Amino acid sequence: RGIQRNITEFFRST
Amino acid sequence: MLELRLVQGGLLKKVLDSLKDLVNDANFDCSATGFSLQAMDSSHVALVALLLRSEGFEHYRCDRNLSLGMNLSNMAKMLKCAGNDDIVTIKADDAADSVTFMFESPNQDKIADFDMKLMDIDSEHLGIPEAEFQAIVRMPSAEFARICKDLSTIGDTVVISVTKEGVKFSTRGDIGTANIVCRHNTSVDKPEEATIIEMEETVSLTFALRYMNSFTKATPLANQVTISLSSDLPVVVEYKVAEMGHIRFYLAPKIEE
Repeated sequence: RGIQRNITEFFRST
Repeated sequence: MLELRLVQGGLLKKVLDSLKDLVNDANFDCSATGFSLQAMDSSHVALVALLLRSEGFEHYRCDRNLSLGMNLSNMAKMLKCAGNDDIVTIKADDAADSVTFMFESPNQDKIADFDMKLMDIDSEHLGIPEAEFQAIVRMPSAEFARICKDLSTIGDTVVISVTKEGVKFSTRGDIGTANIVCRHNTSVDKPEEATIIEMEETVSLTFALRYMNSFTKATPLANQVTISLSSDLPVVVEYKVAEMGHIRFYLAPKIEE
């Protein structure tokens, strides 16, 4: 149910 | 040279128990600030950030920043061999390919050392900005764990909605639907039994229960859990680790198809 988003979409790589 | 002595060794056992099902391998970073970890689960949906501040250790020696790559299930196996009341010391040399865990019984009549091989882990470090949340819910951690477990017998996802009525956890599955509402409640005998809802704006987000249930493995660490929600941001599920730090789980929301 619904599309699972990826955590890396939200946080920048450092 | 790294040498960290933790009198409450049982805390480290609980920390590992709360991480090992979510993350396979991770780098533990040691610096003057403390002993920390940031890791994603294998599908890059959830992220965990652990911090144990240096002041929380009885002895904290870290000559230079060091990253120790460990297999968490192996680390958990080794820590399982420590007693709950044991003092745990973590030791490593600067160029070491192994780490030593030393366990001392409280009355010093038993001392054990376990040496674990380290591994090279290529991990991506994400920058987590400070965020303002639309709603922050503090509630008994056991209550949150019970809700996640109960709802996962009915559905795969949970909708967490915060309104001025309270926080609602909802699911639906083949057999039917379920809604659990917890209201703001501070008229309790003990502060850890309180449910505190701070809301700037109403918010409603959908999450996979499988991950929420995994986060609740941290329940033995703290009586209270903090759930921070904002539209279109990962939820933050935080457990304090005694007075010395925290474990924060971030989970990306699901969106409508």
